[in-house]
Amino acid sequence: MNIFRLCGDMTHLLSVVVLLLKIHTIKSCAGISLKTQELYALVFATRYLDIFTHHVSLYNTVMKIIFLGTSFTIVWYMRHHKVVRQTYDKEQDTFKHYMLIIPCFALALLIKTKFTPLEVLWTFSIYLEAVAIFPQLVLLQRTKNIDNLTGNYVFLLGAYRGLYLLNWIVRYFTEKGYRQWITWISGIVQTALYADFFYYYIKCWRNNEKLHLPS
Amino acid sequence: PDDEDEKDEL
Repeated sequence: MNIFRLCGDMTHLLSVVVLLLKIHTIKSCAGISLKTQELYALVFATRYLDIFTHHVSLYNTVMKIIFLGTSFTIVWYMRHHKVVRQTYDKEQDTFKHYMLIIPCFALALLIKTKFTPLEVLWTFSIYLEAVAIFPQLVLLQRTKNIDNLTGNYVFLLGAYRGLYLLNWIVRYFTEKGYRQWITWISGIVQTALYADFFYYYIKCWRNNEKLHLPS
Repeated sequence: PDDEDEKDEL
């Protein structure tokens, strides 16, 4: 495992910590898209079905359990916690799940490595993760006052994807025969979705302004 | 090893 992969995973973990900090400590999920969080829970549930059958390392197994556990915990907080759920911007978070889930599933049936249930679901999870941030980005654009934790959460998620791209470049040059086209192309699409957000995040940070996205 | 089958990333 190279440094970019490790930093990518740690950035991903940190993004979850930041979000849980906001939800659990501040008891607010304002500006957070439940749609995106539900899509992430679905991503991990379909990708990590191999958790008991396919052992890579203790590190991988522990991380999988953390991402599965935290994603469902976040969804539970936003839907059921009596204080947190009242801070959810339901009227603004209007993106429809099926608009992302159905095309991703269709694509997974068409473009995959093997036609087995586990393989199709794994491929589906890769495609879905690439676009799962979409409802969150739409919600951010509609939010007038984006708080620091929400802005940092999305920034960390984008940074995690960017670090994974660097990880793949290193692996391509250091591991013989290493290639994974489905993951690479989805990863590039996913990172590109953050480009606009990054631009405004850095611009506002450099000007010492509060983060705001043009609508 | 074929990395498409390895799935060693998260």
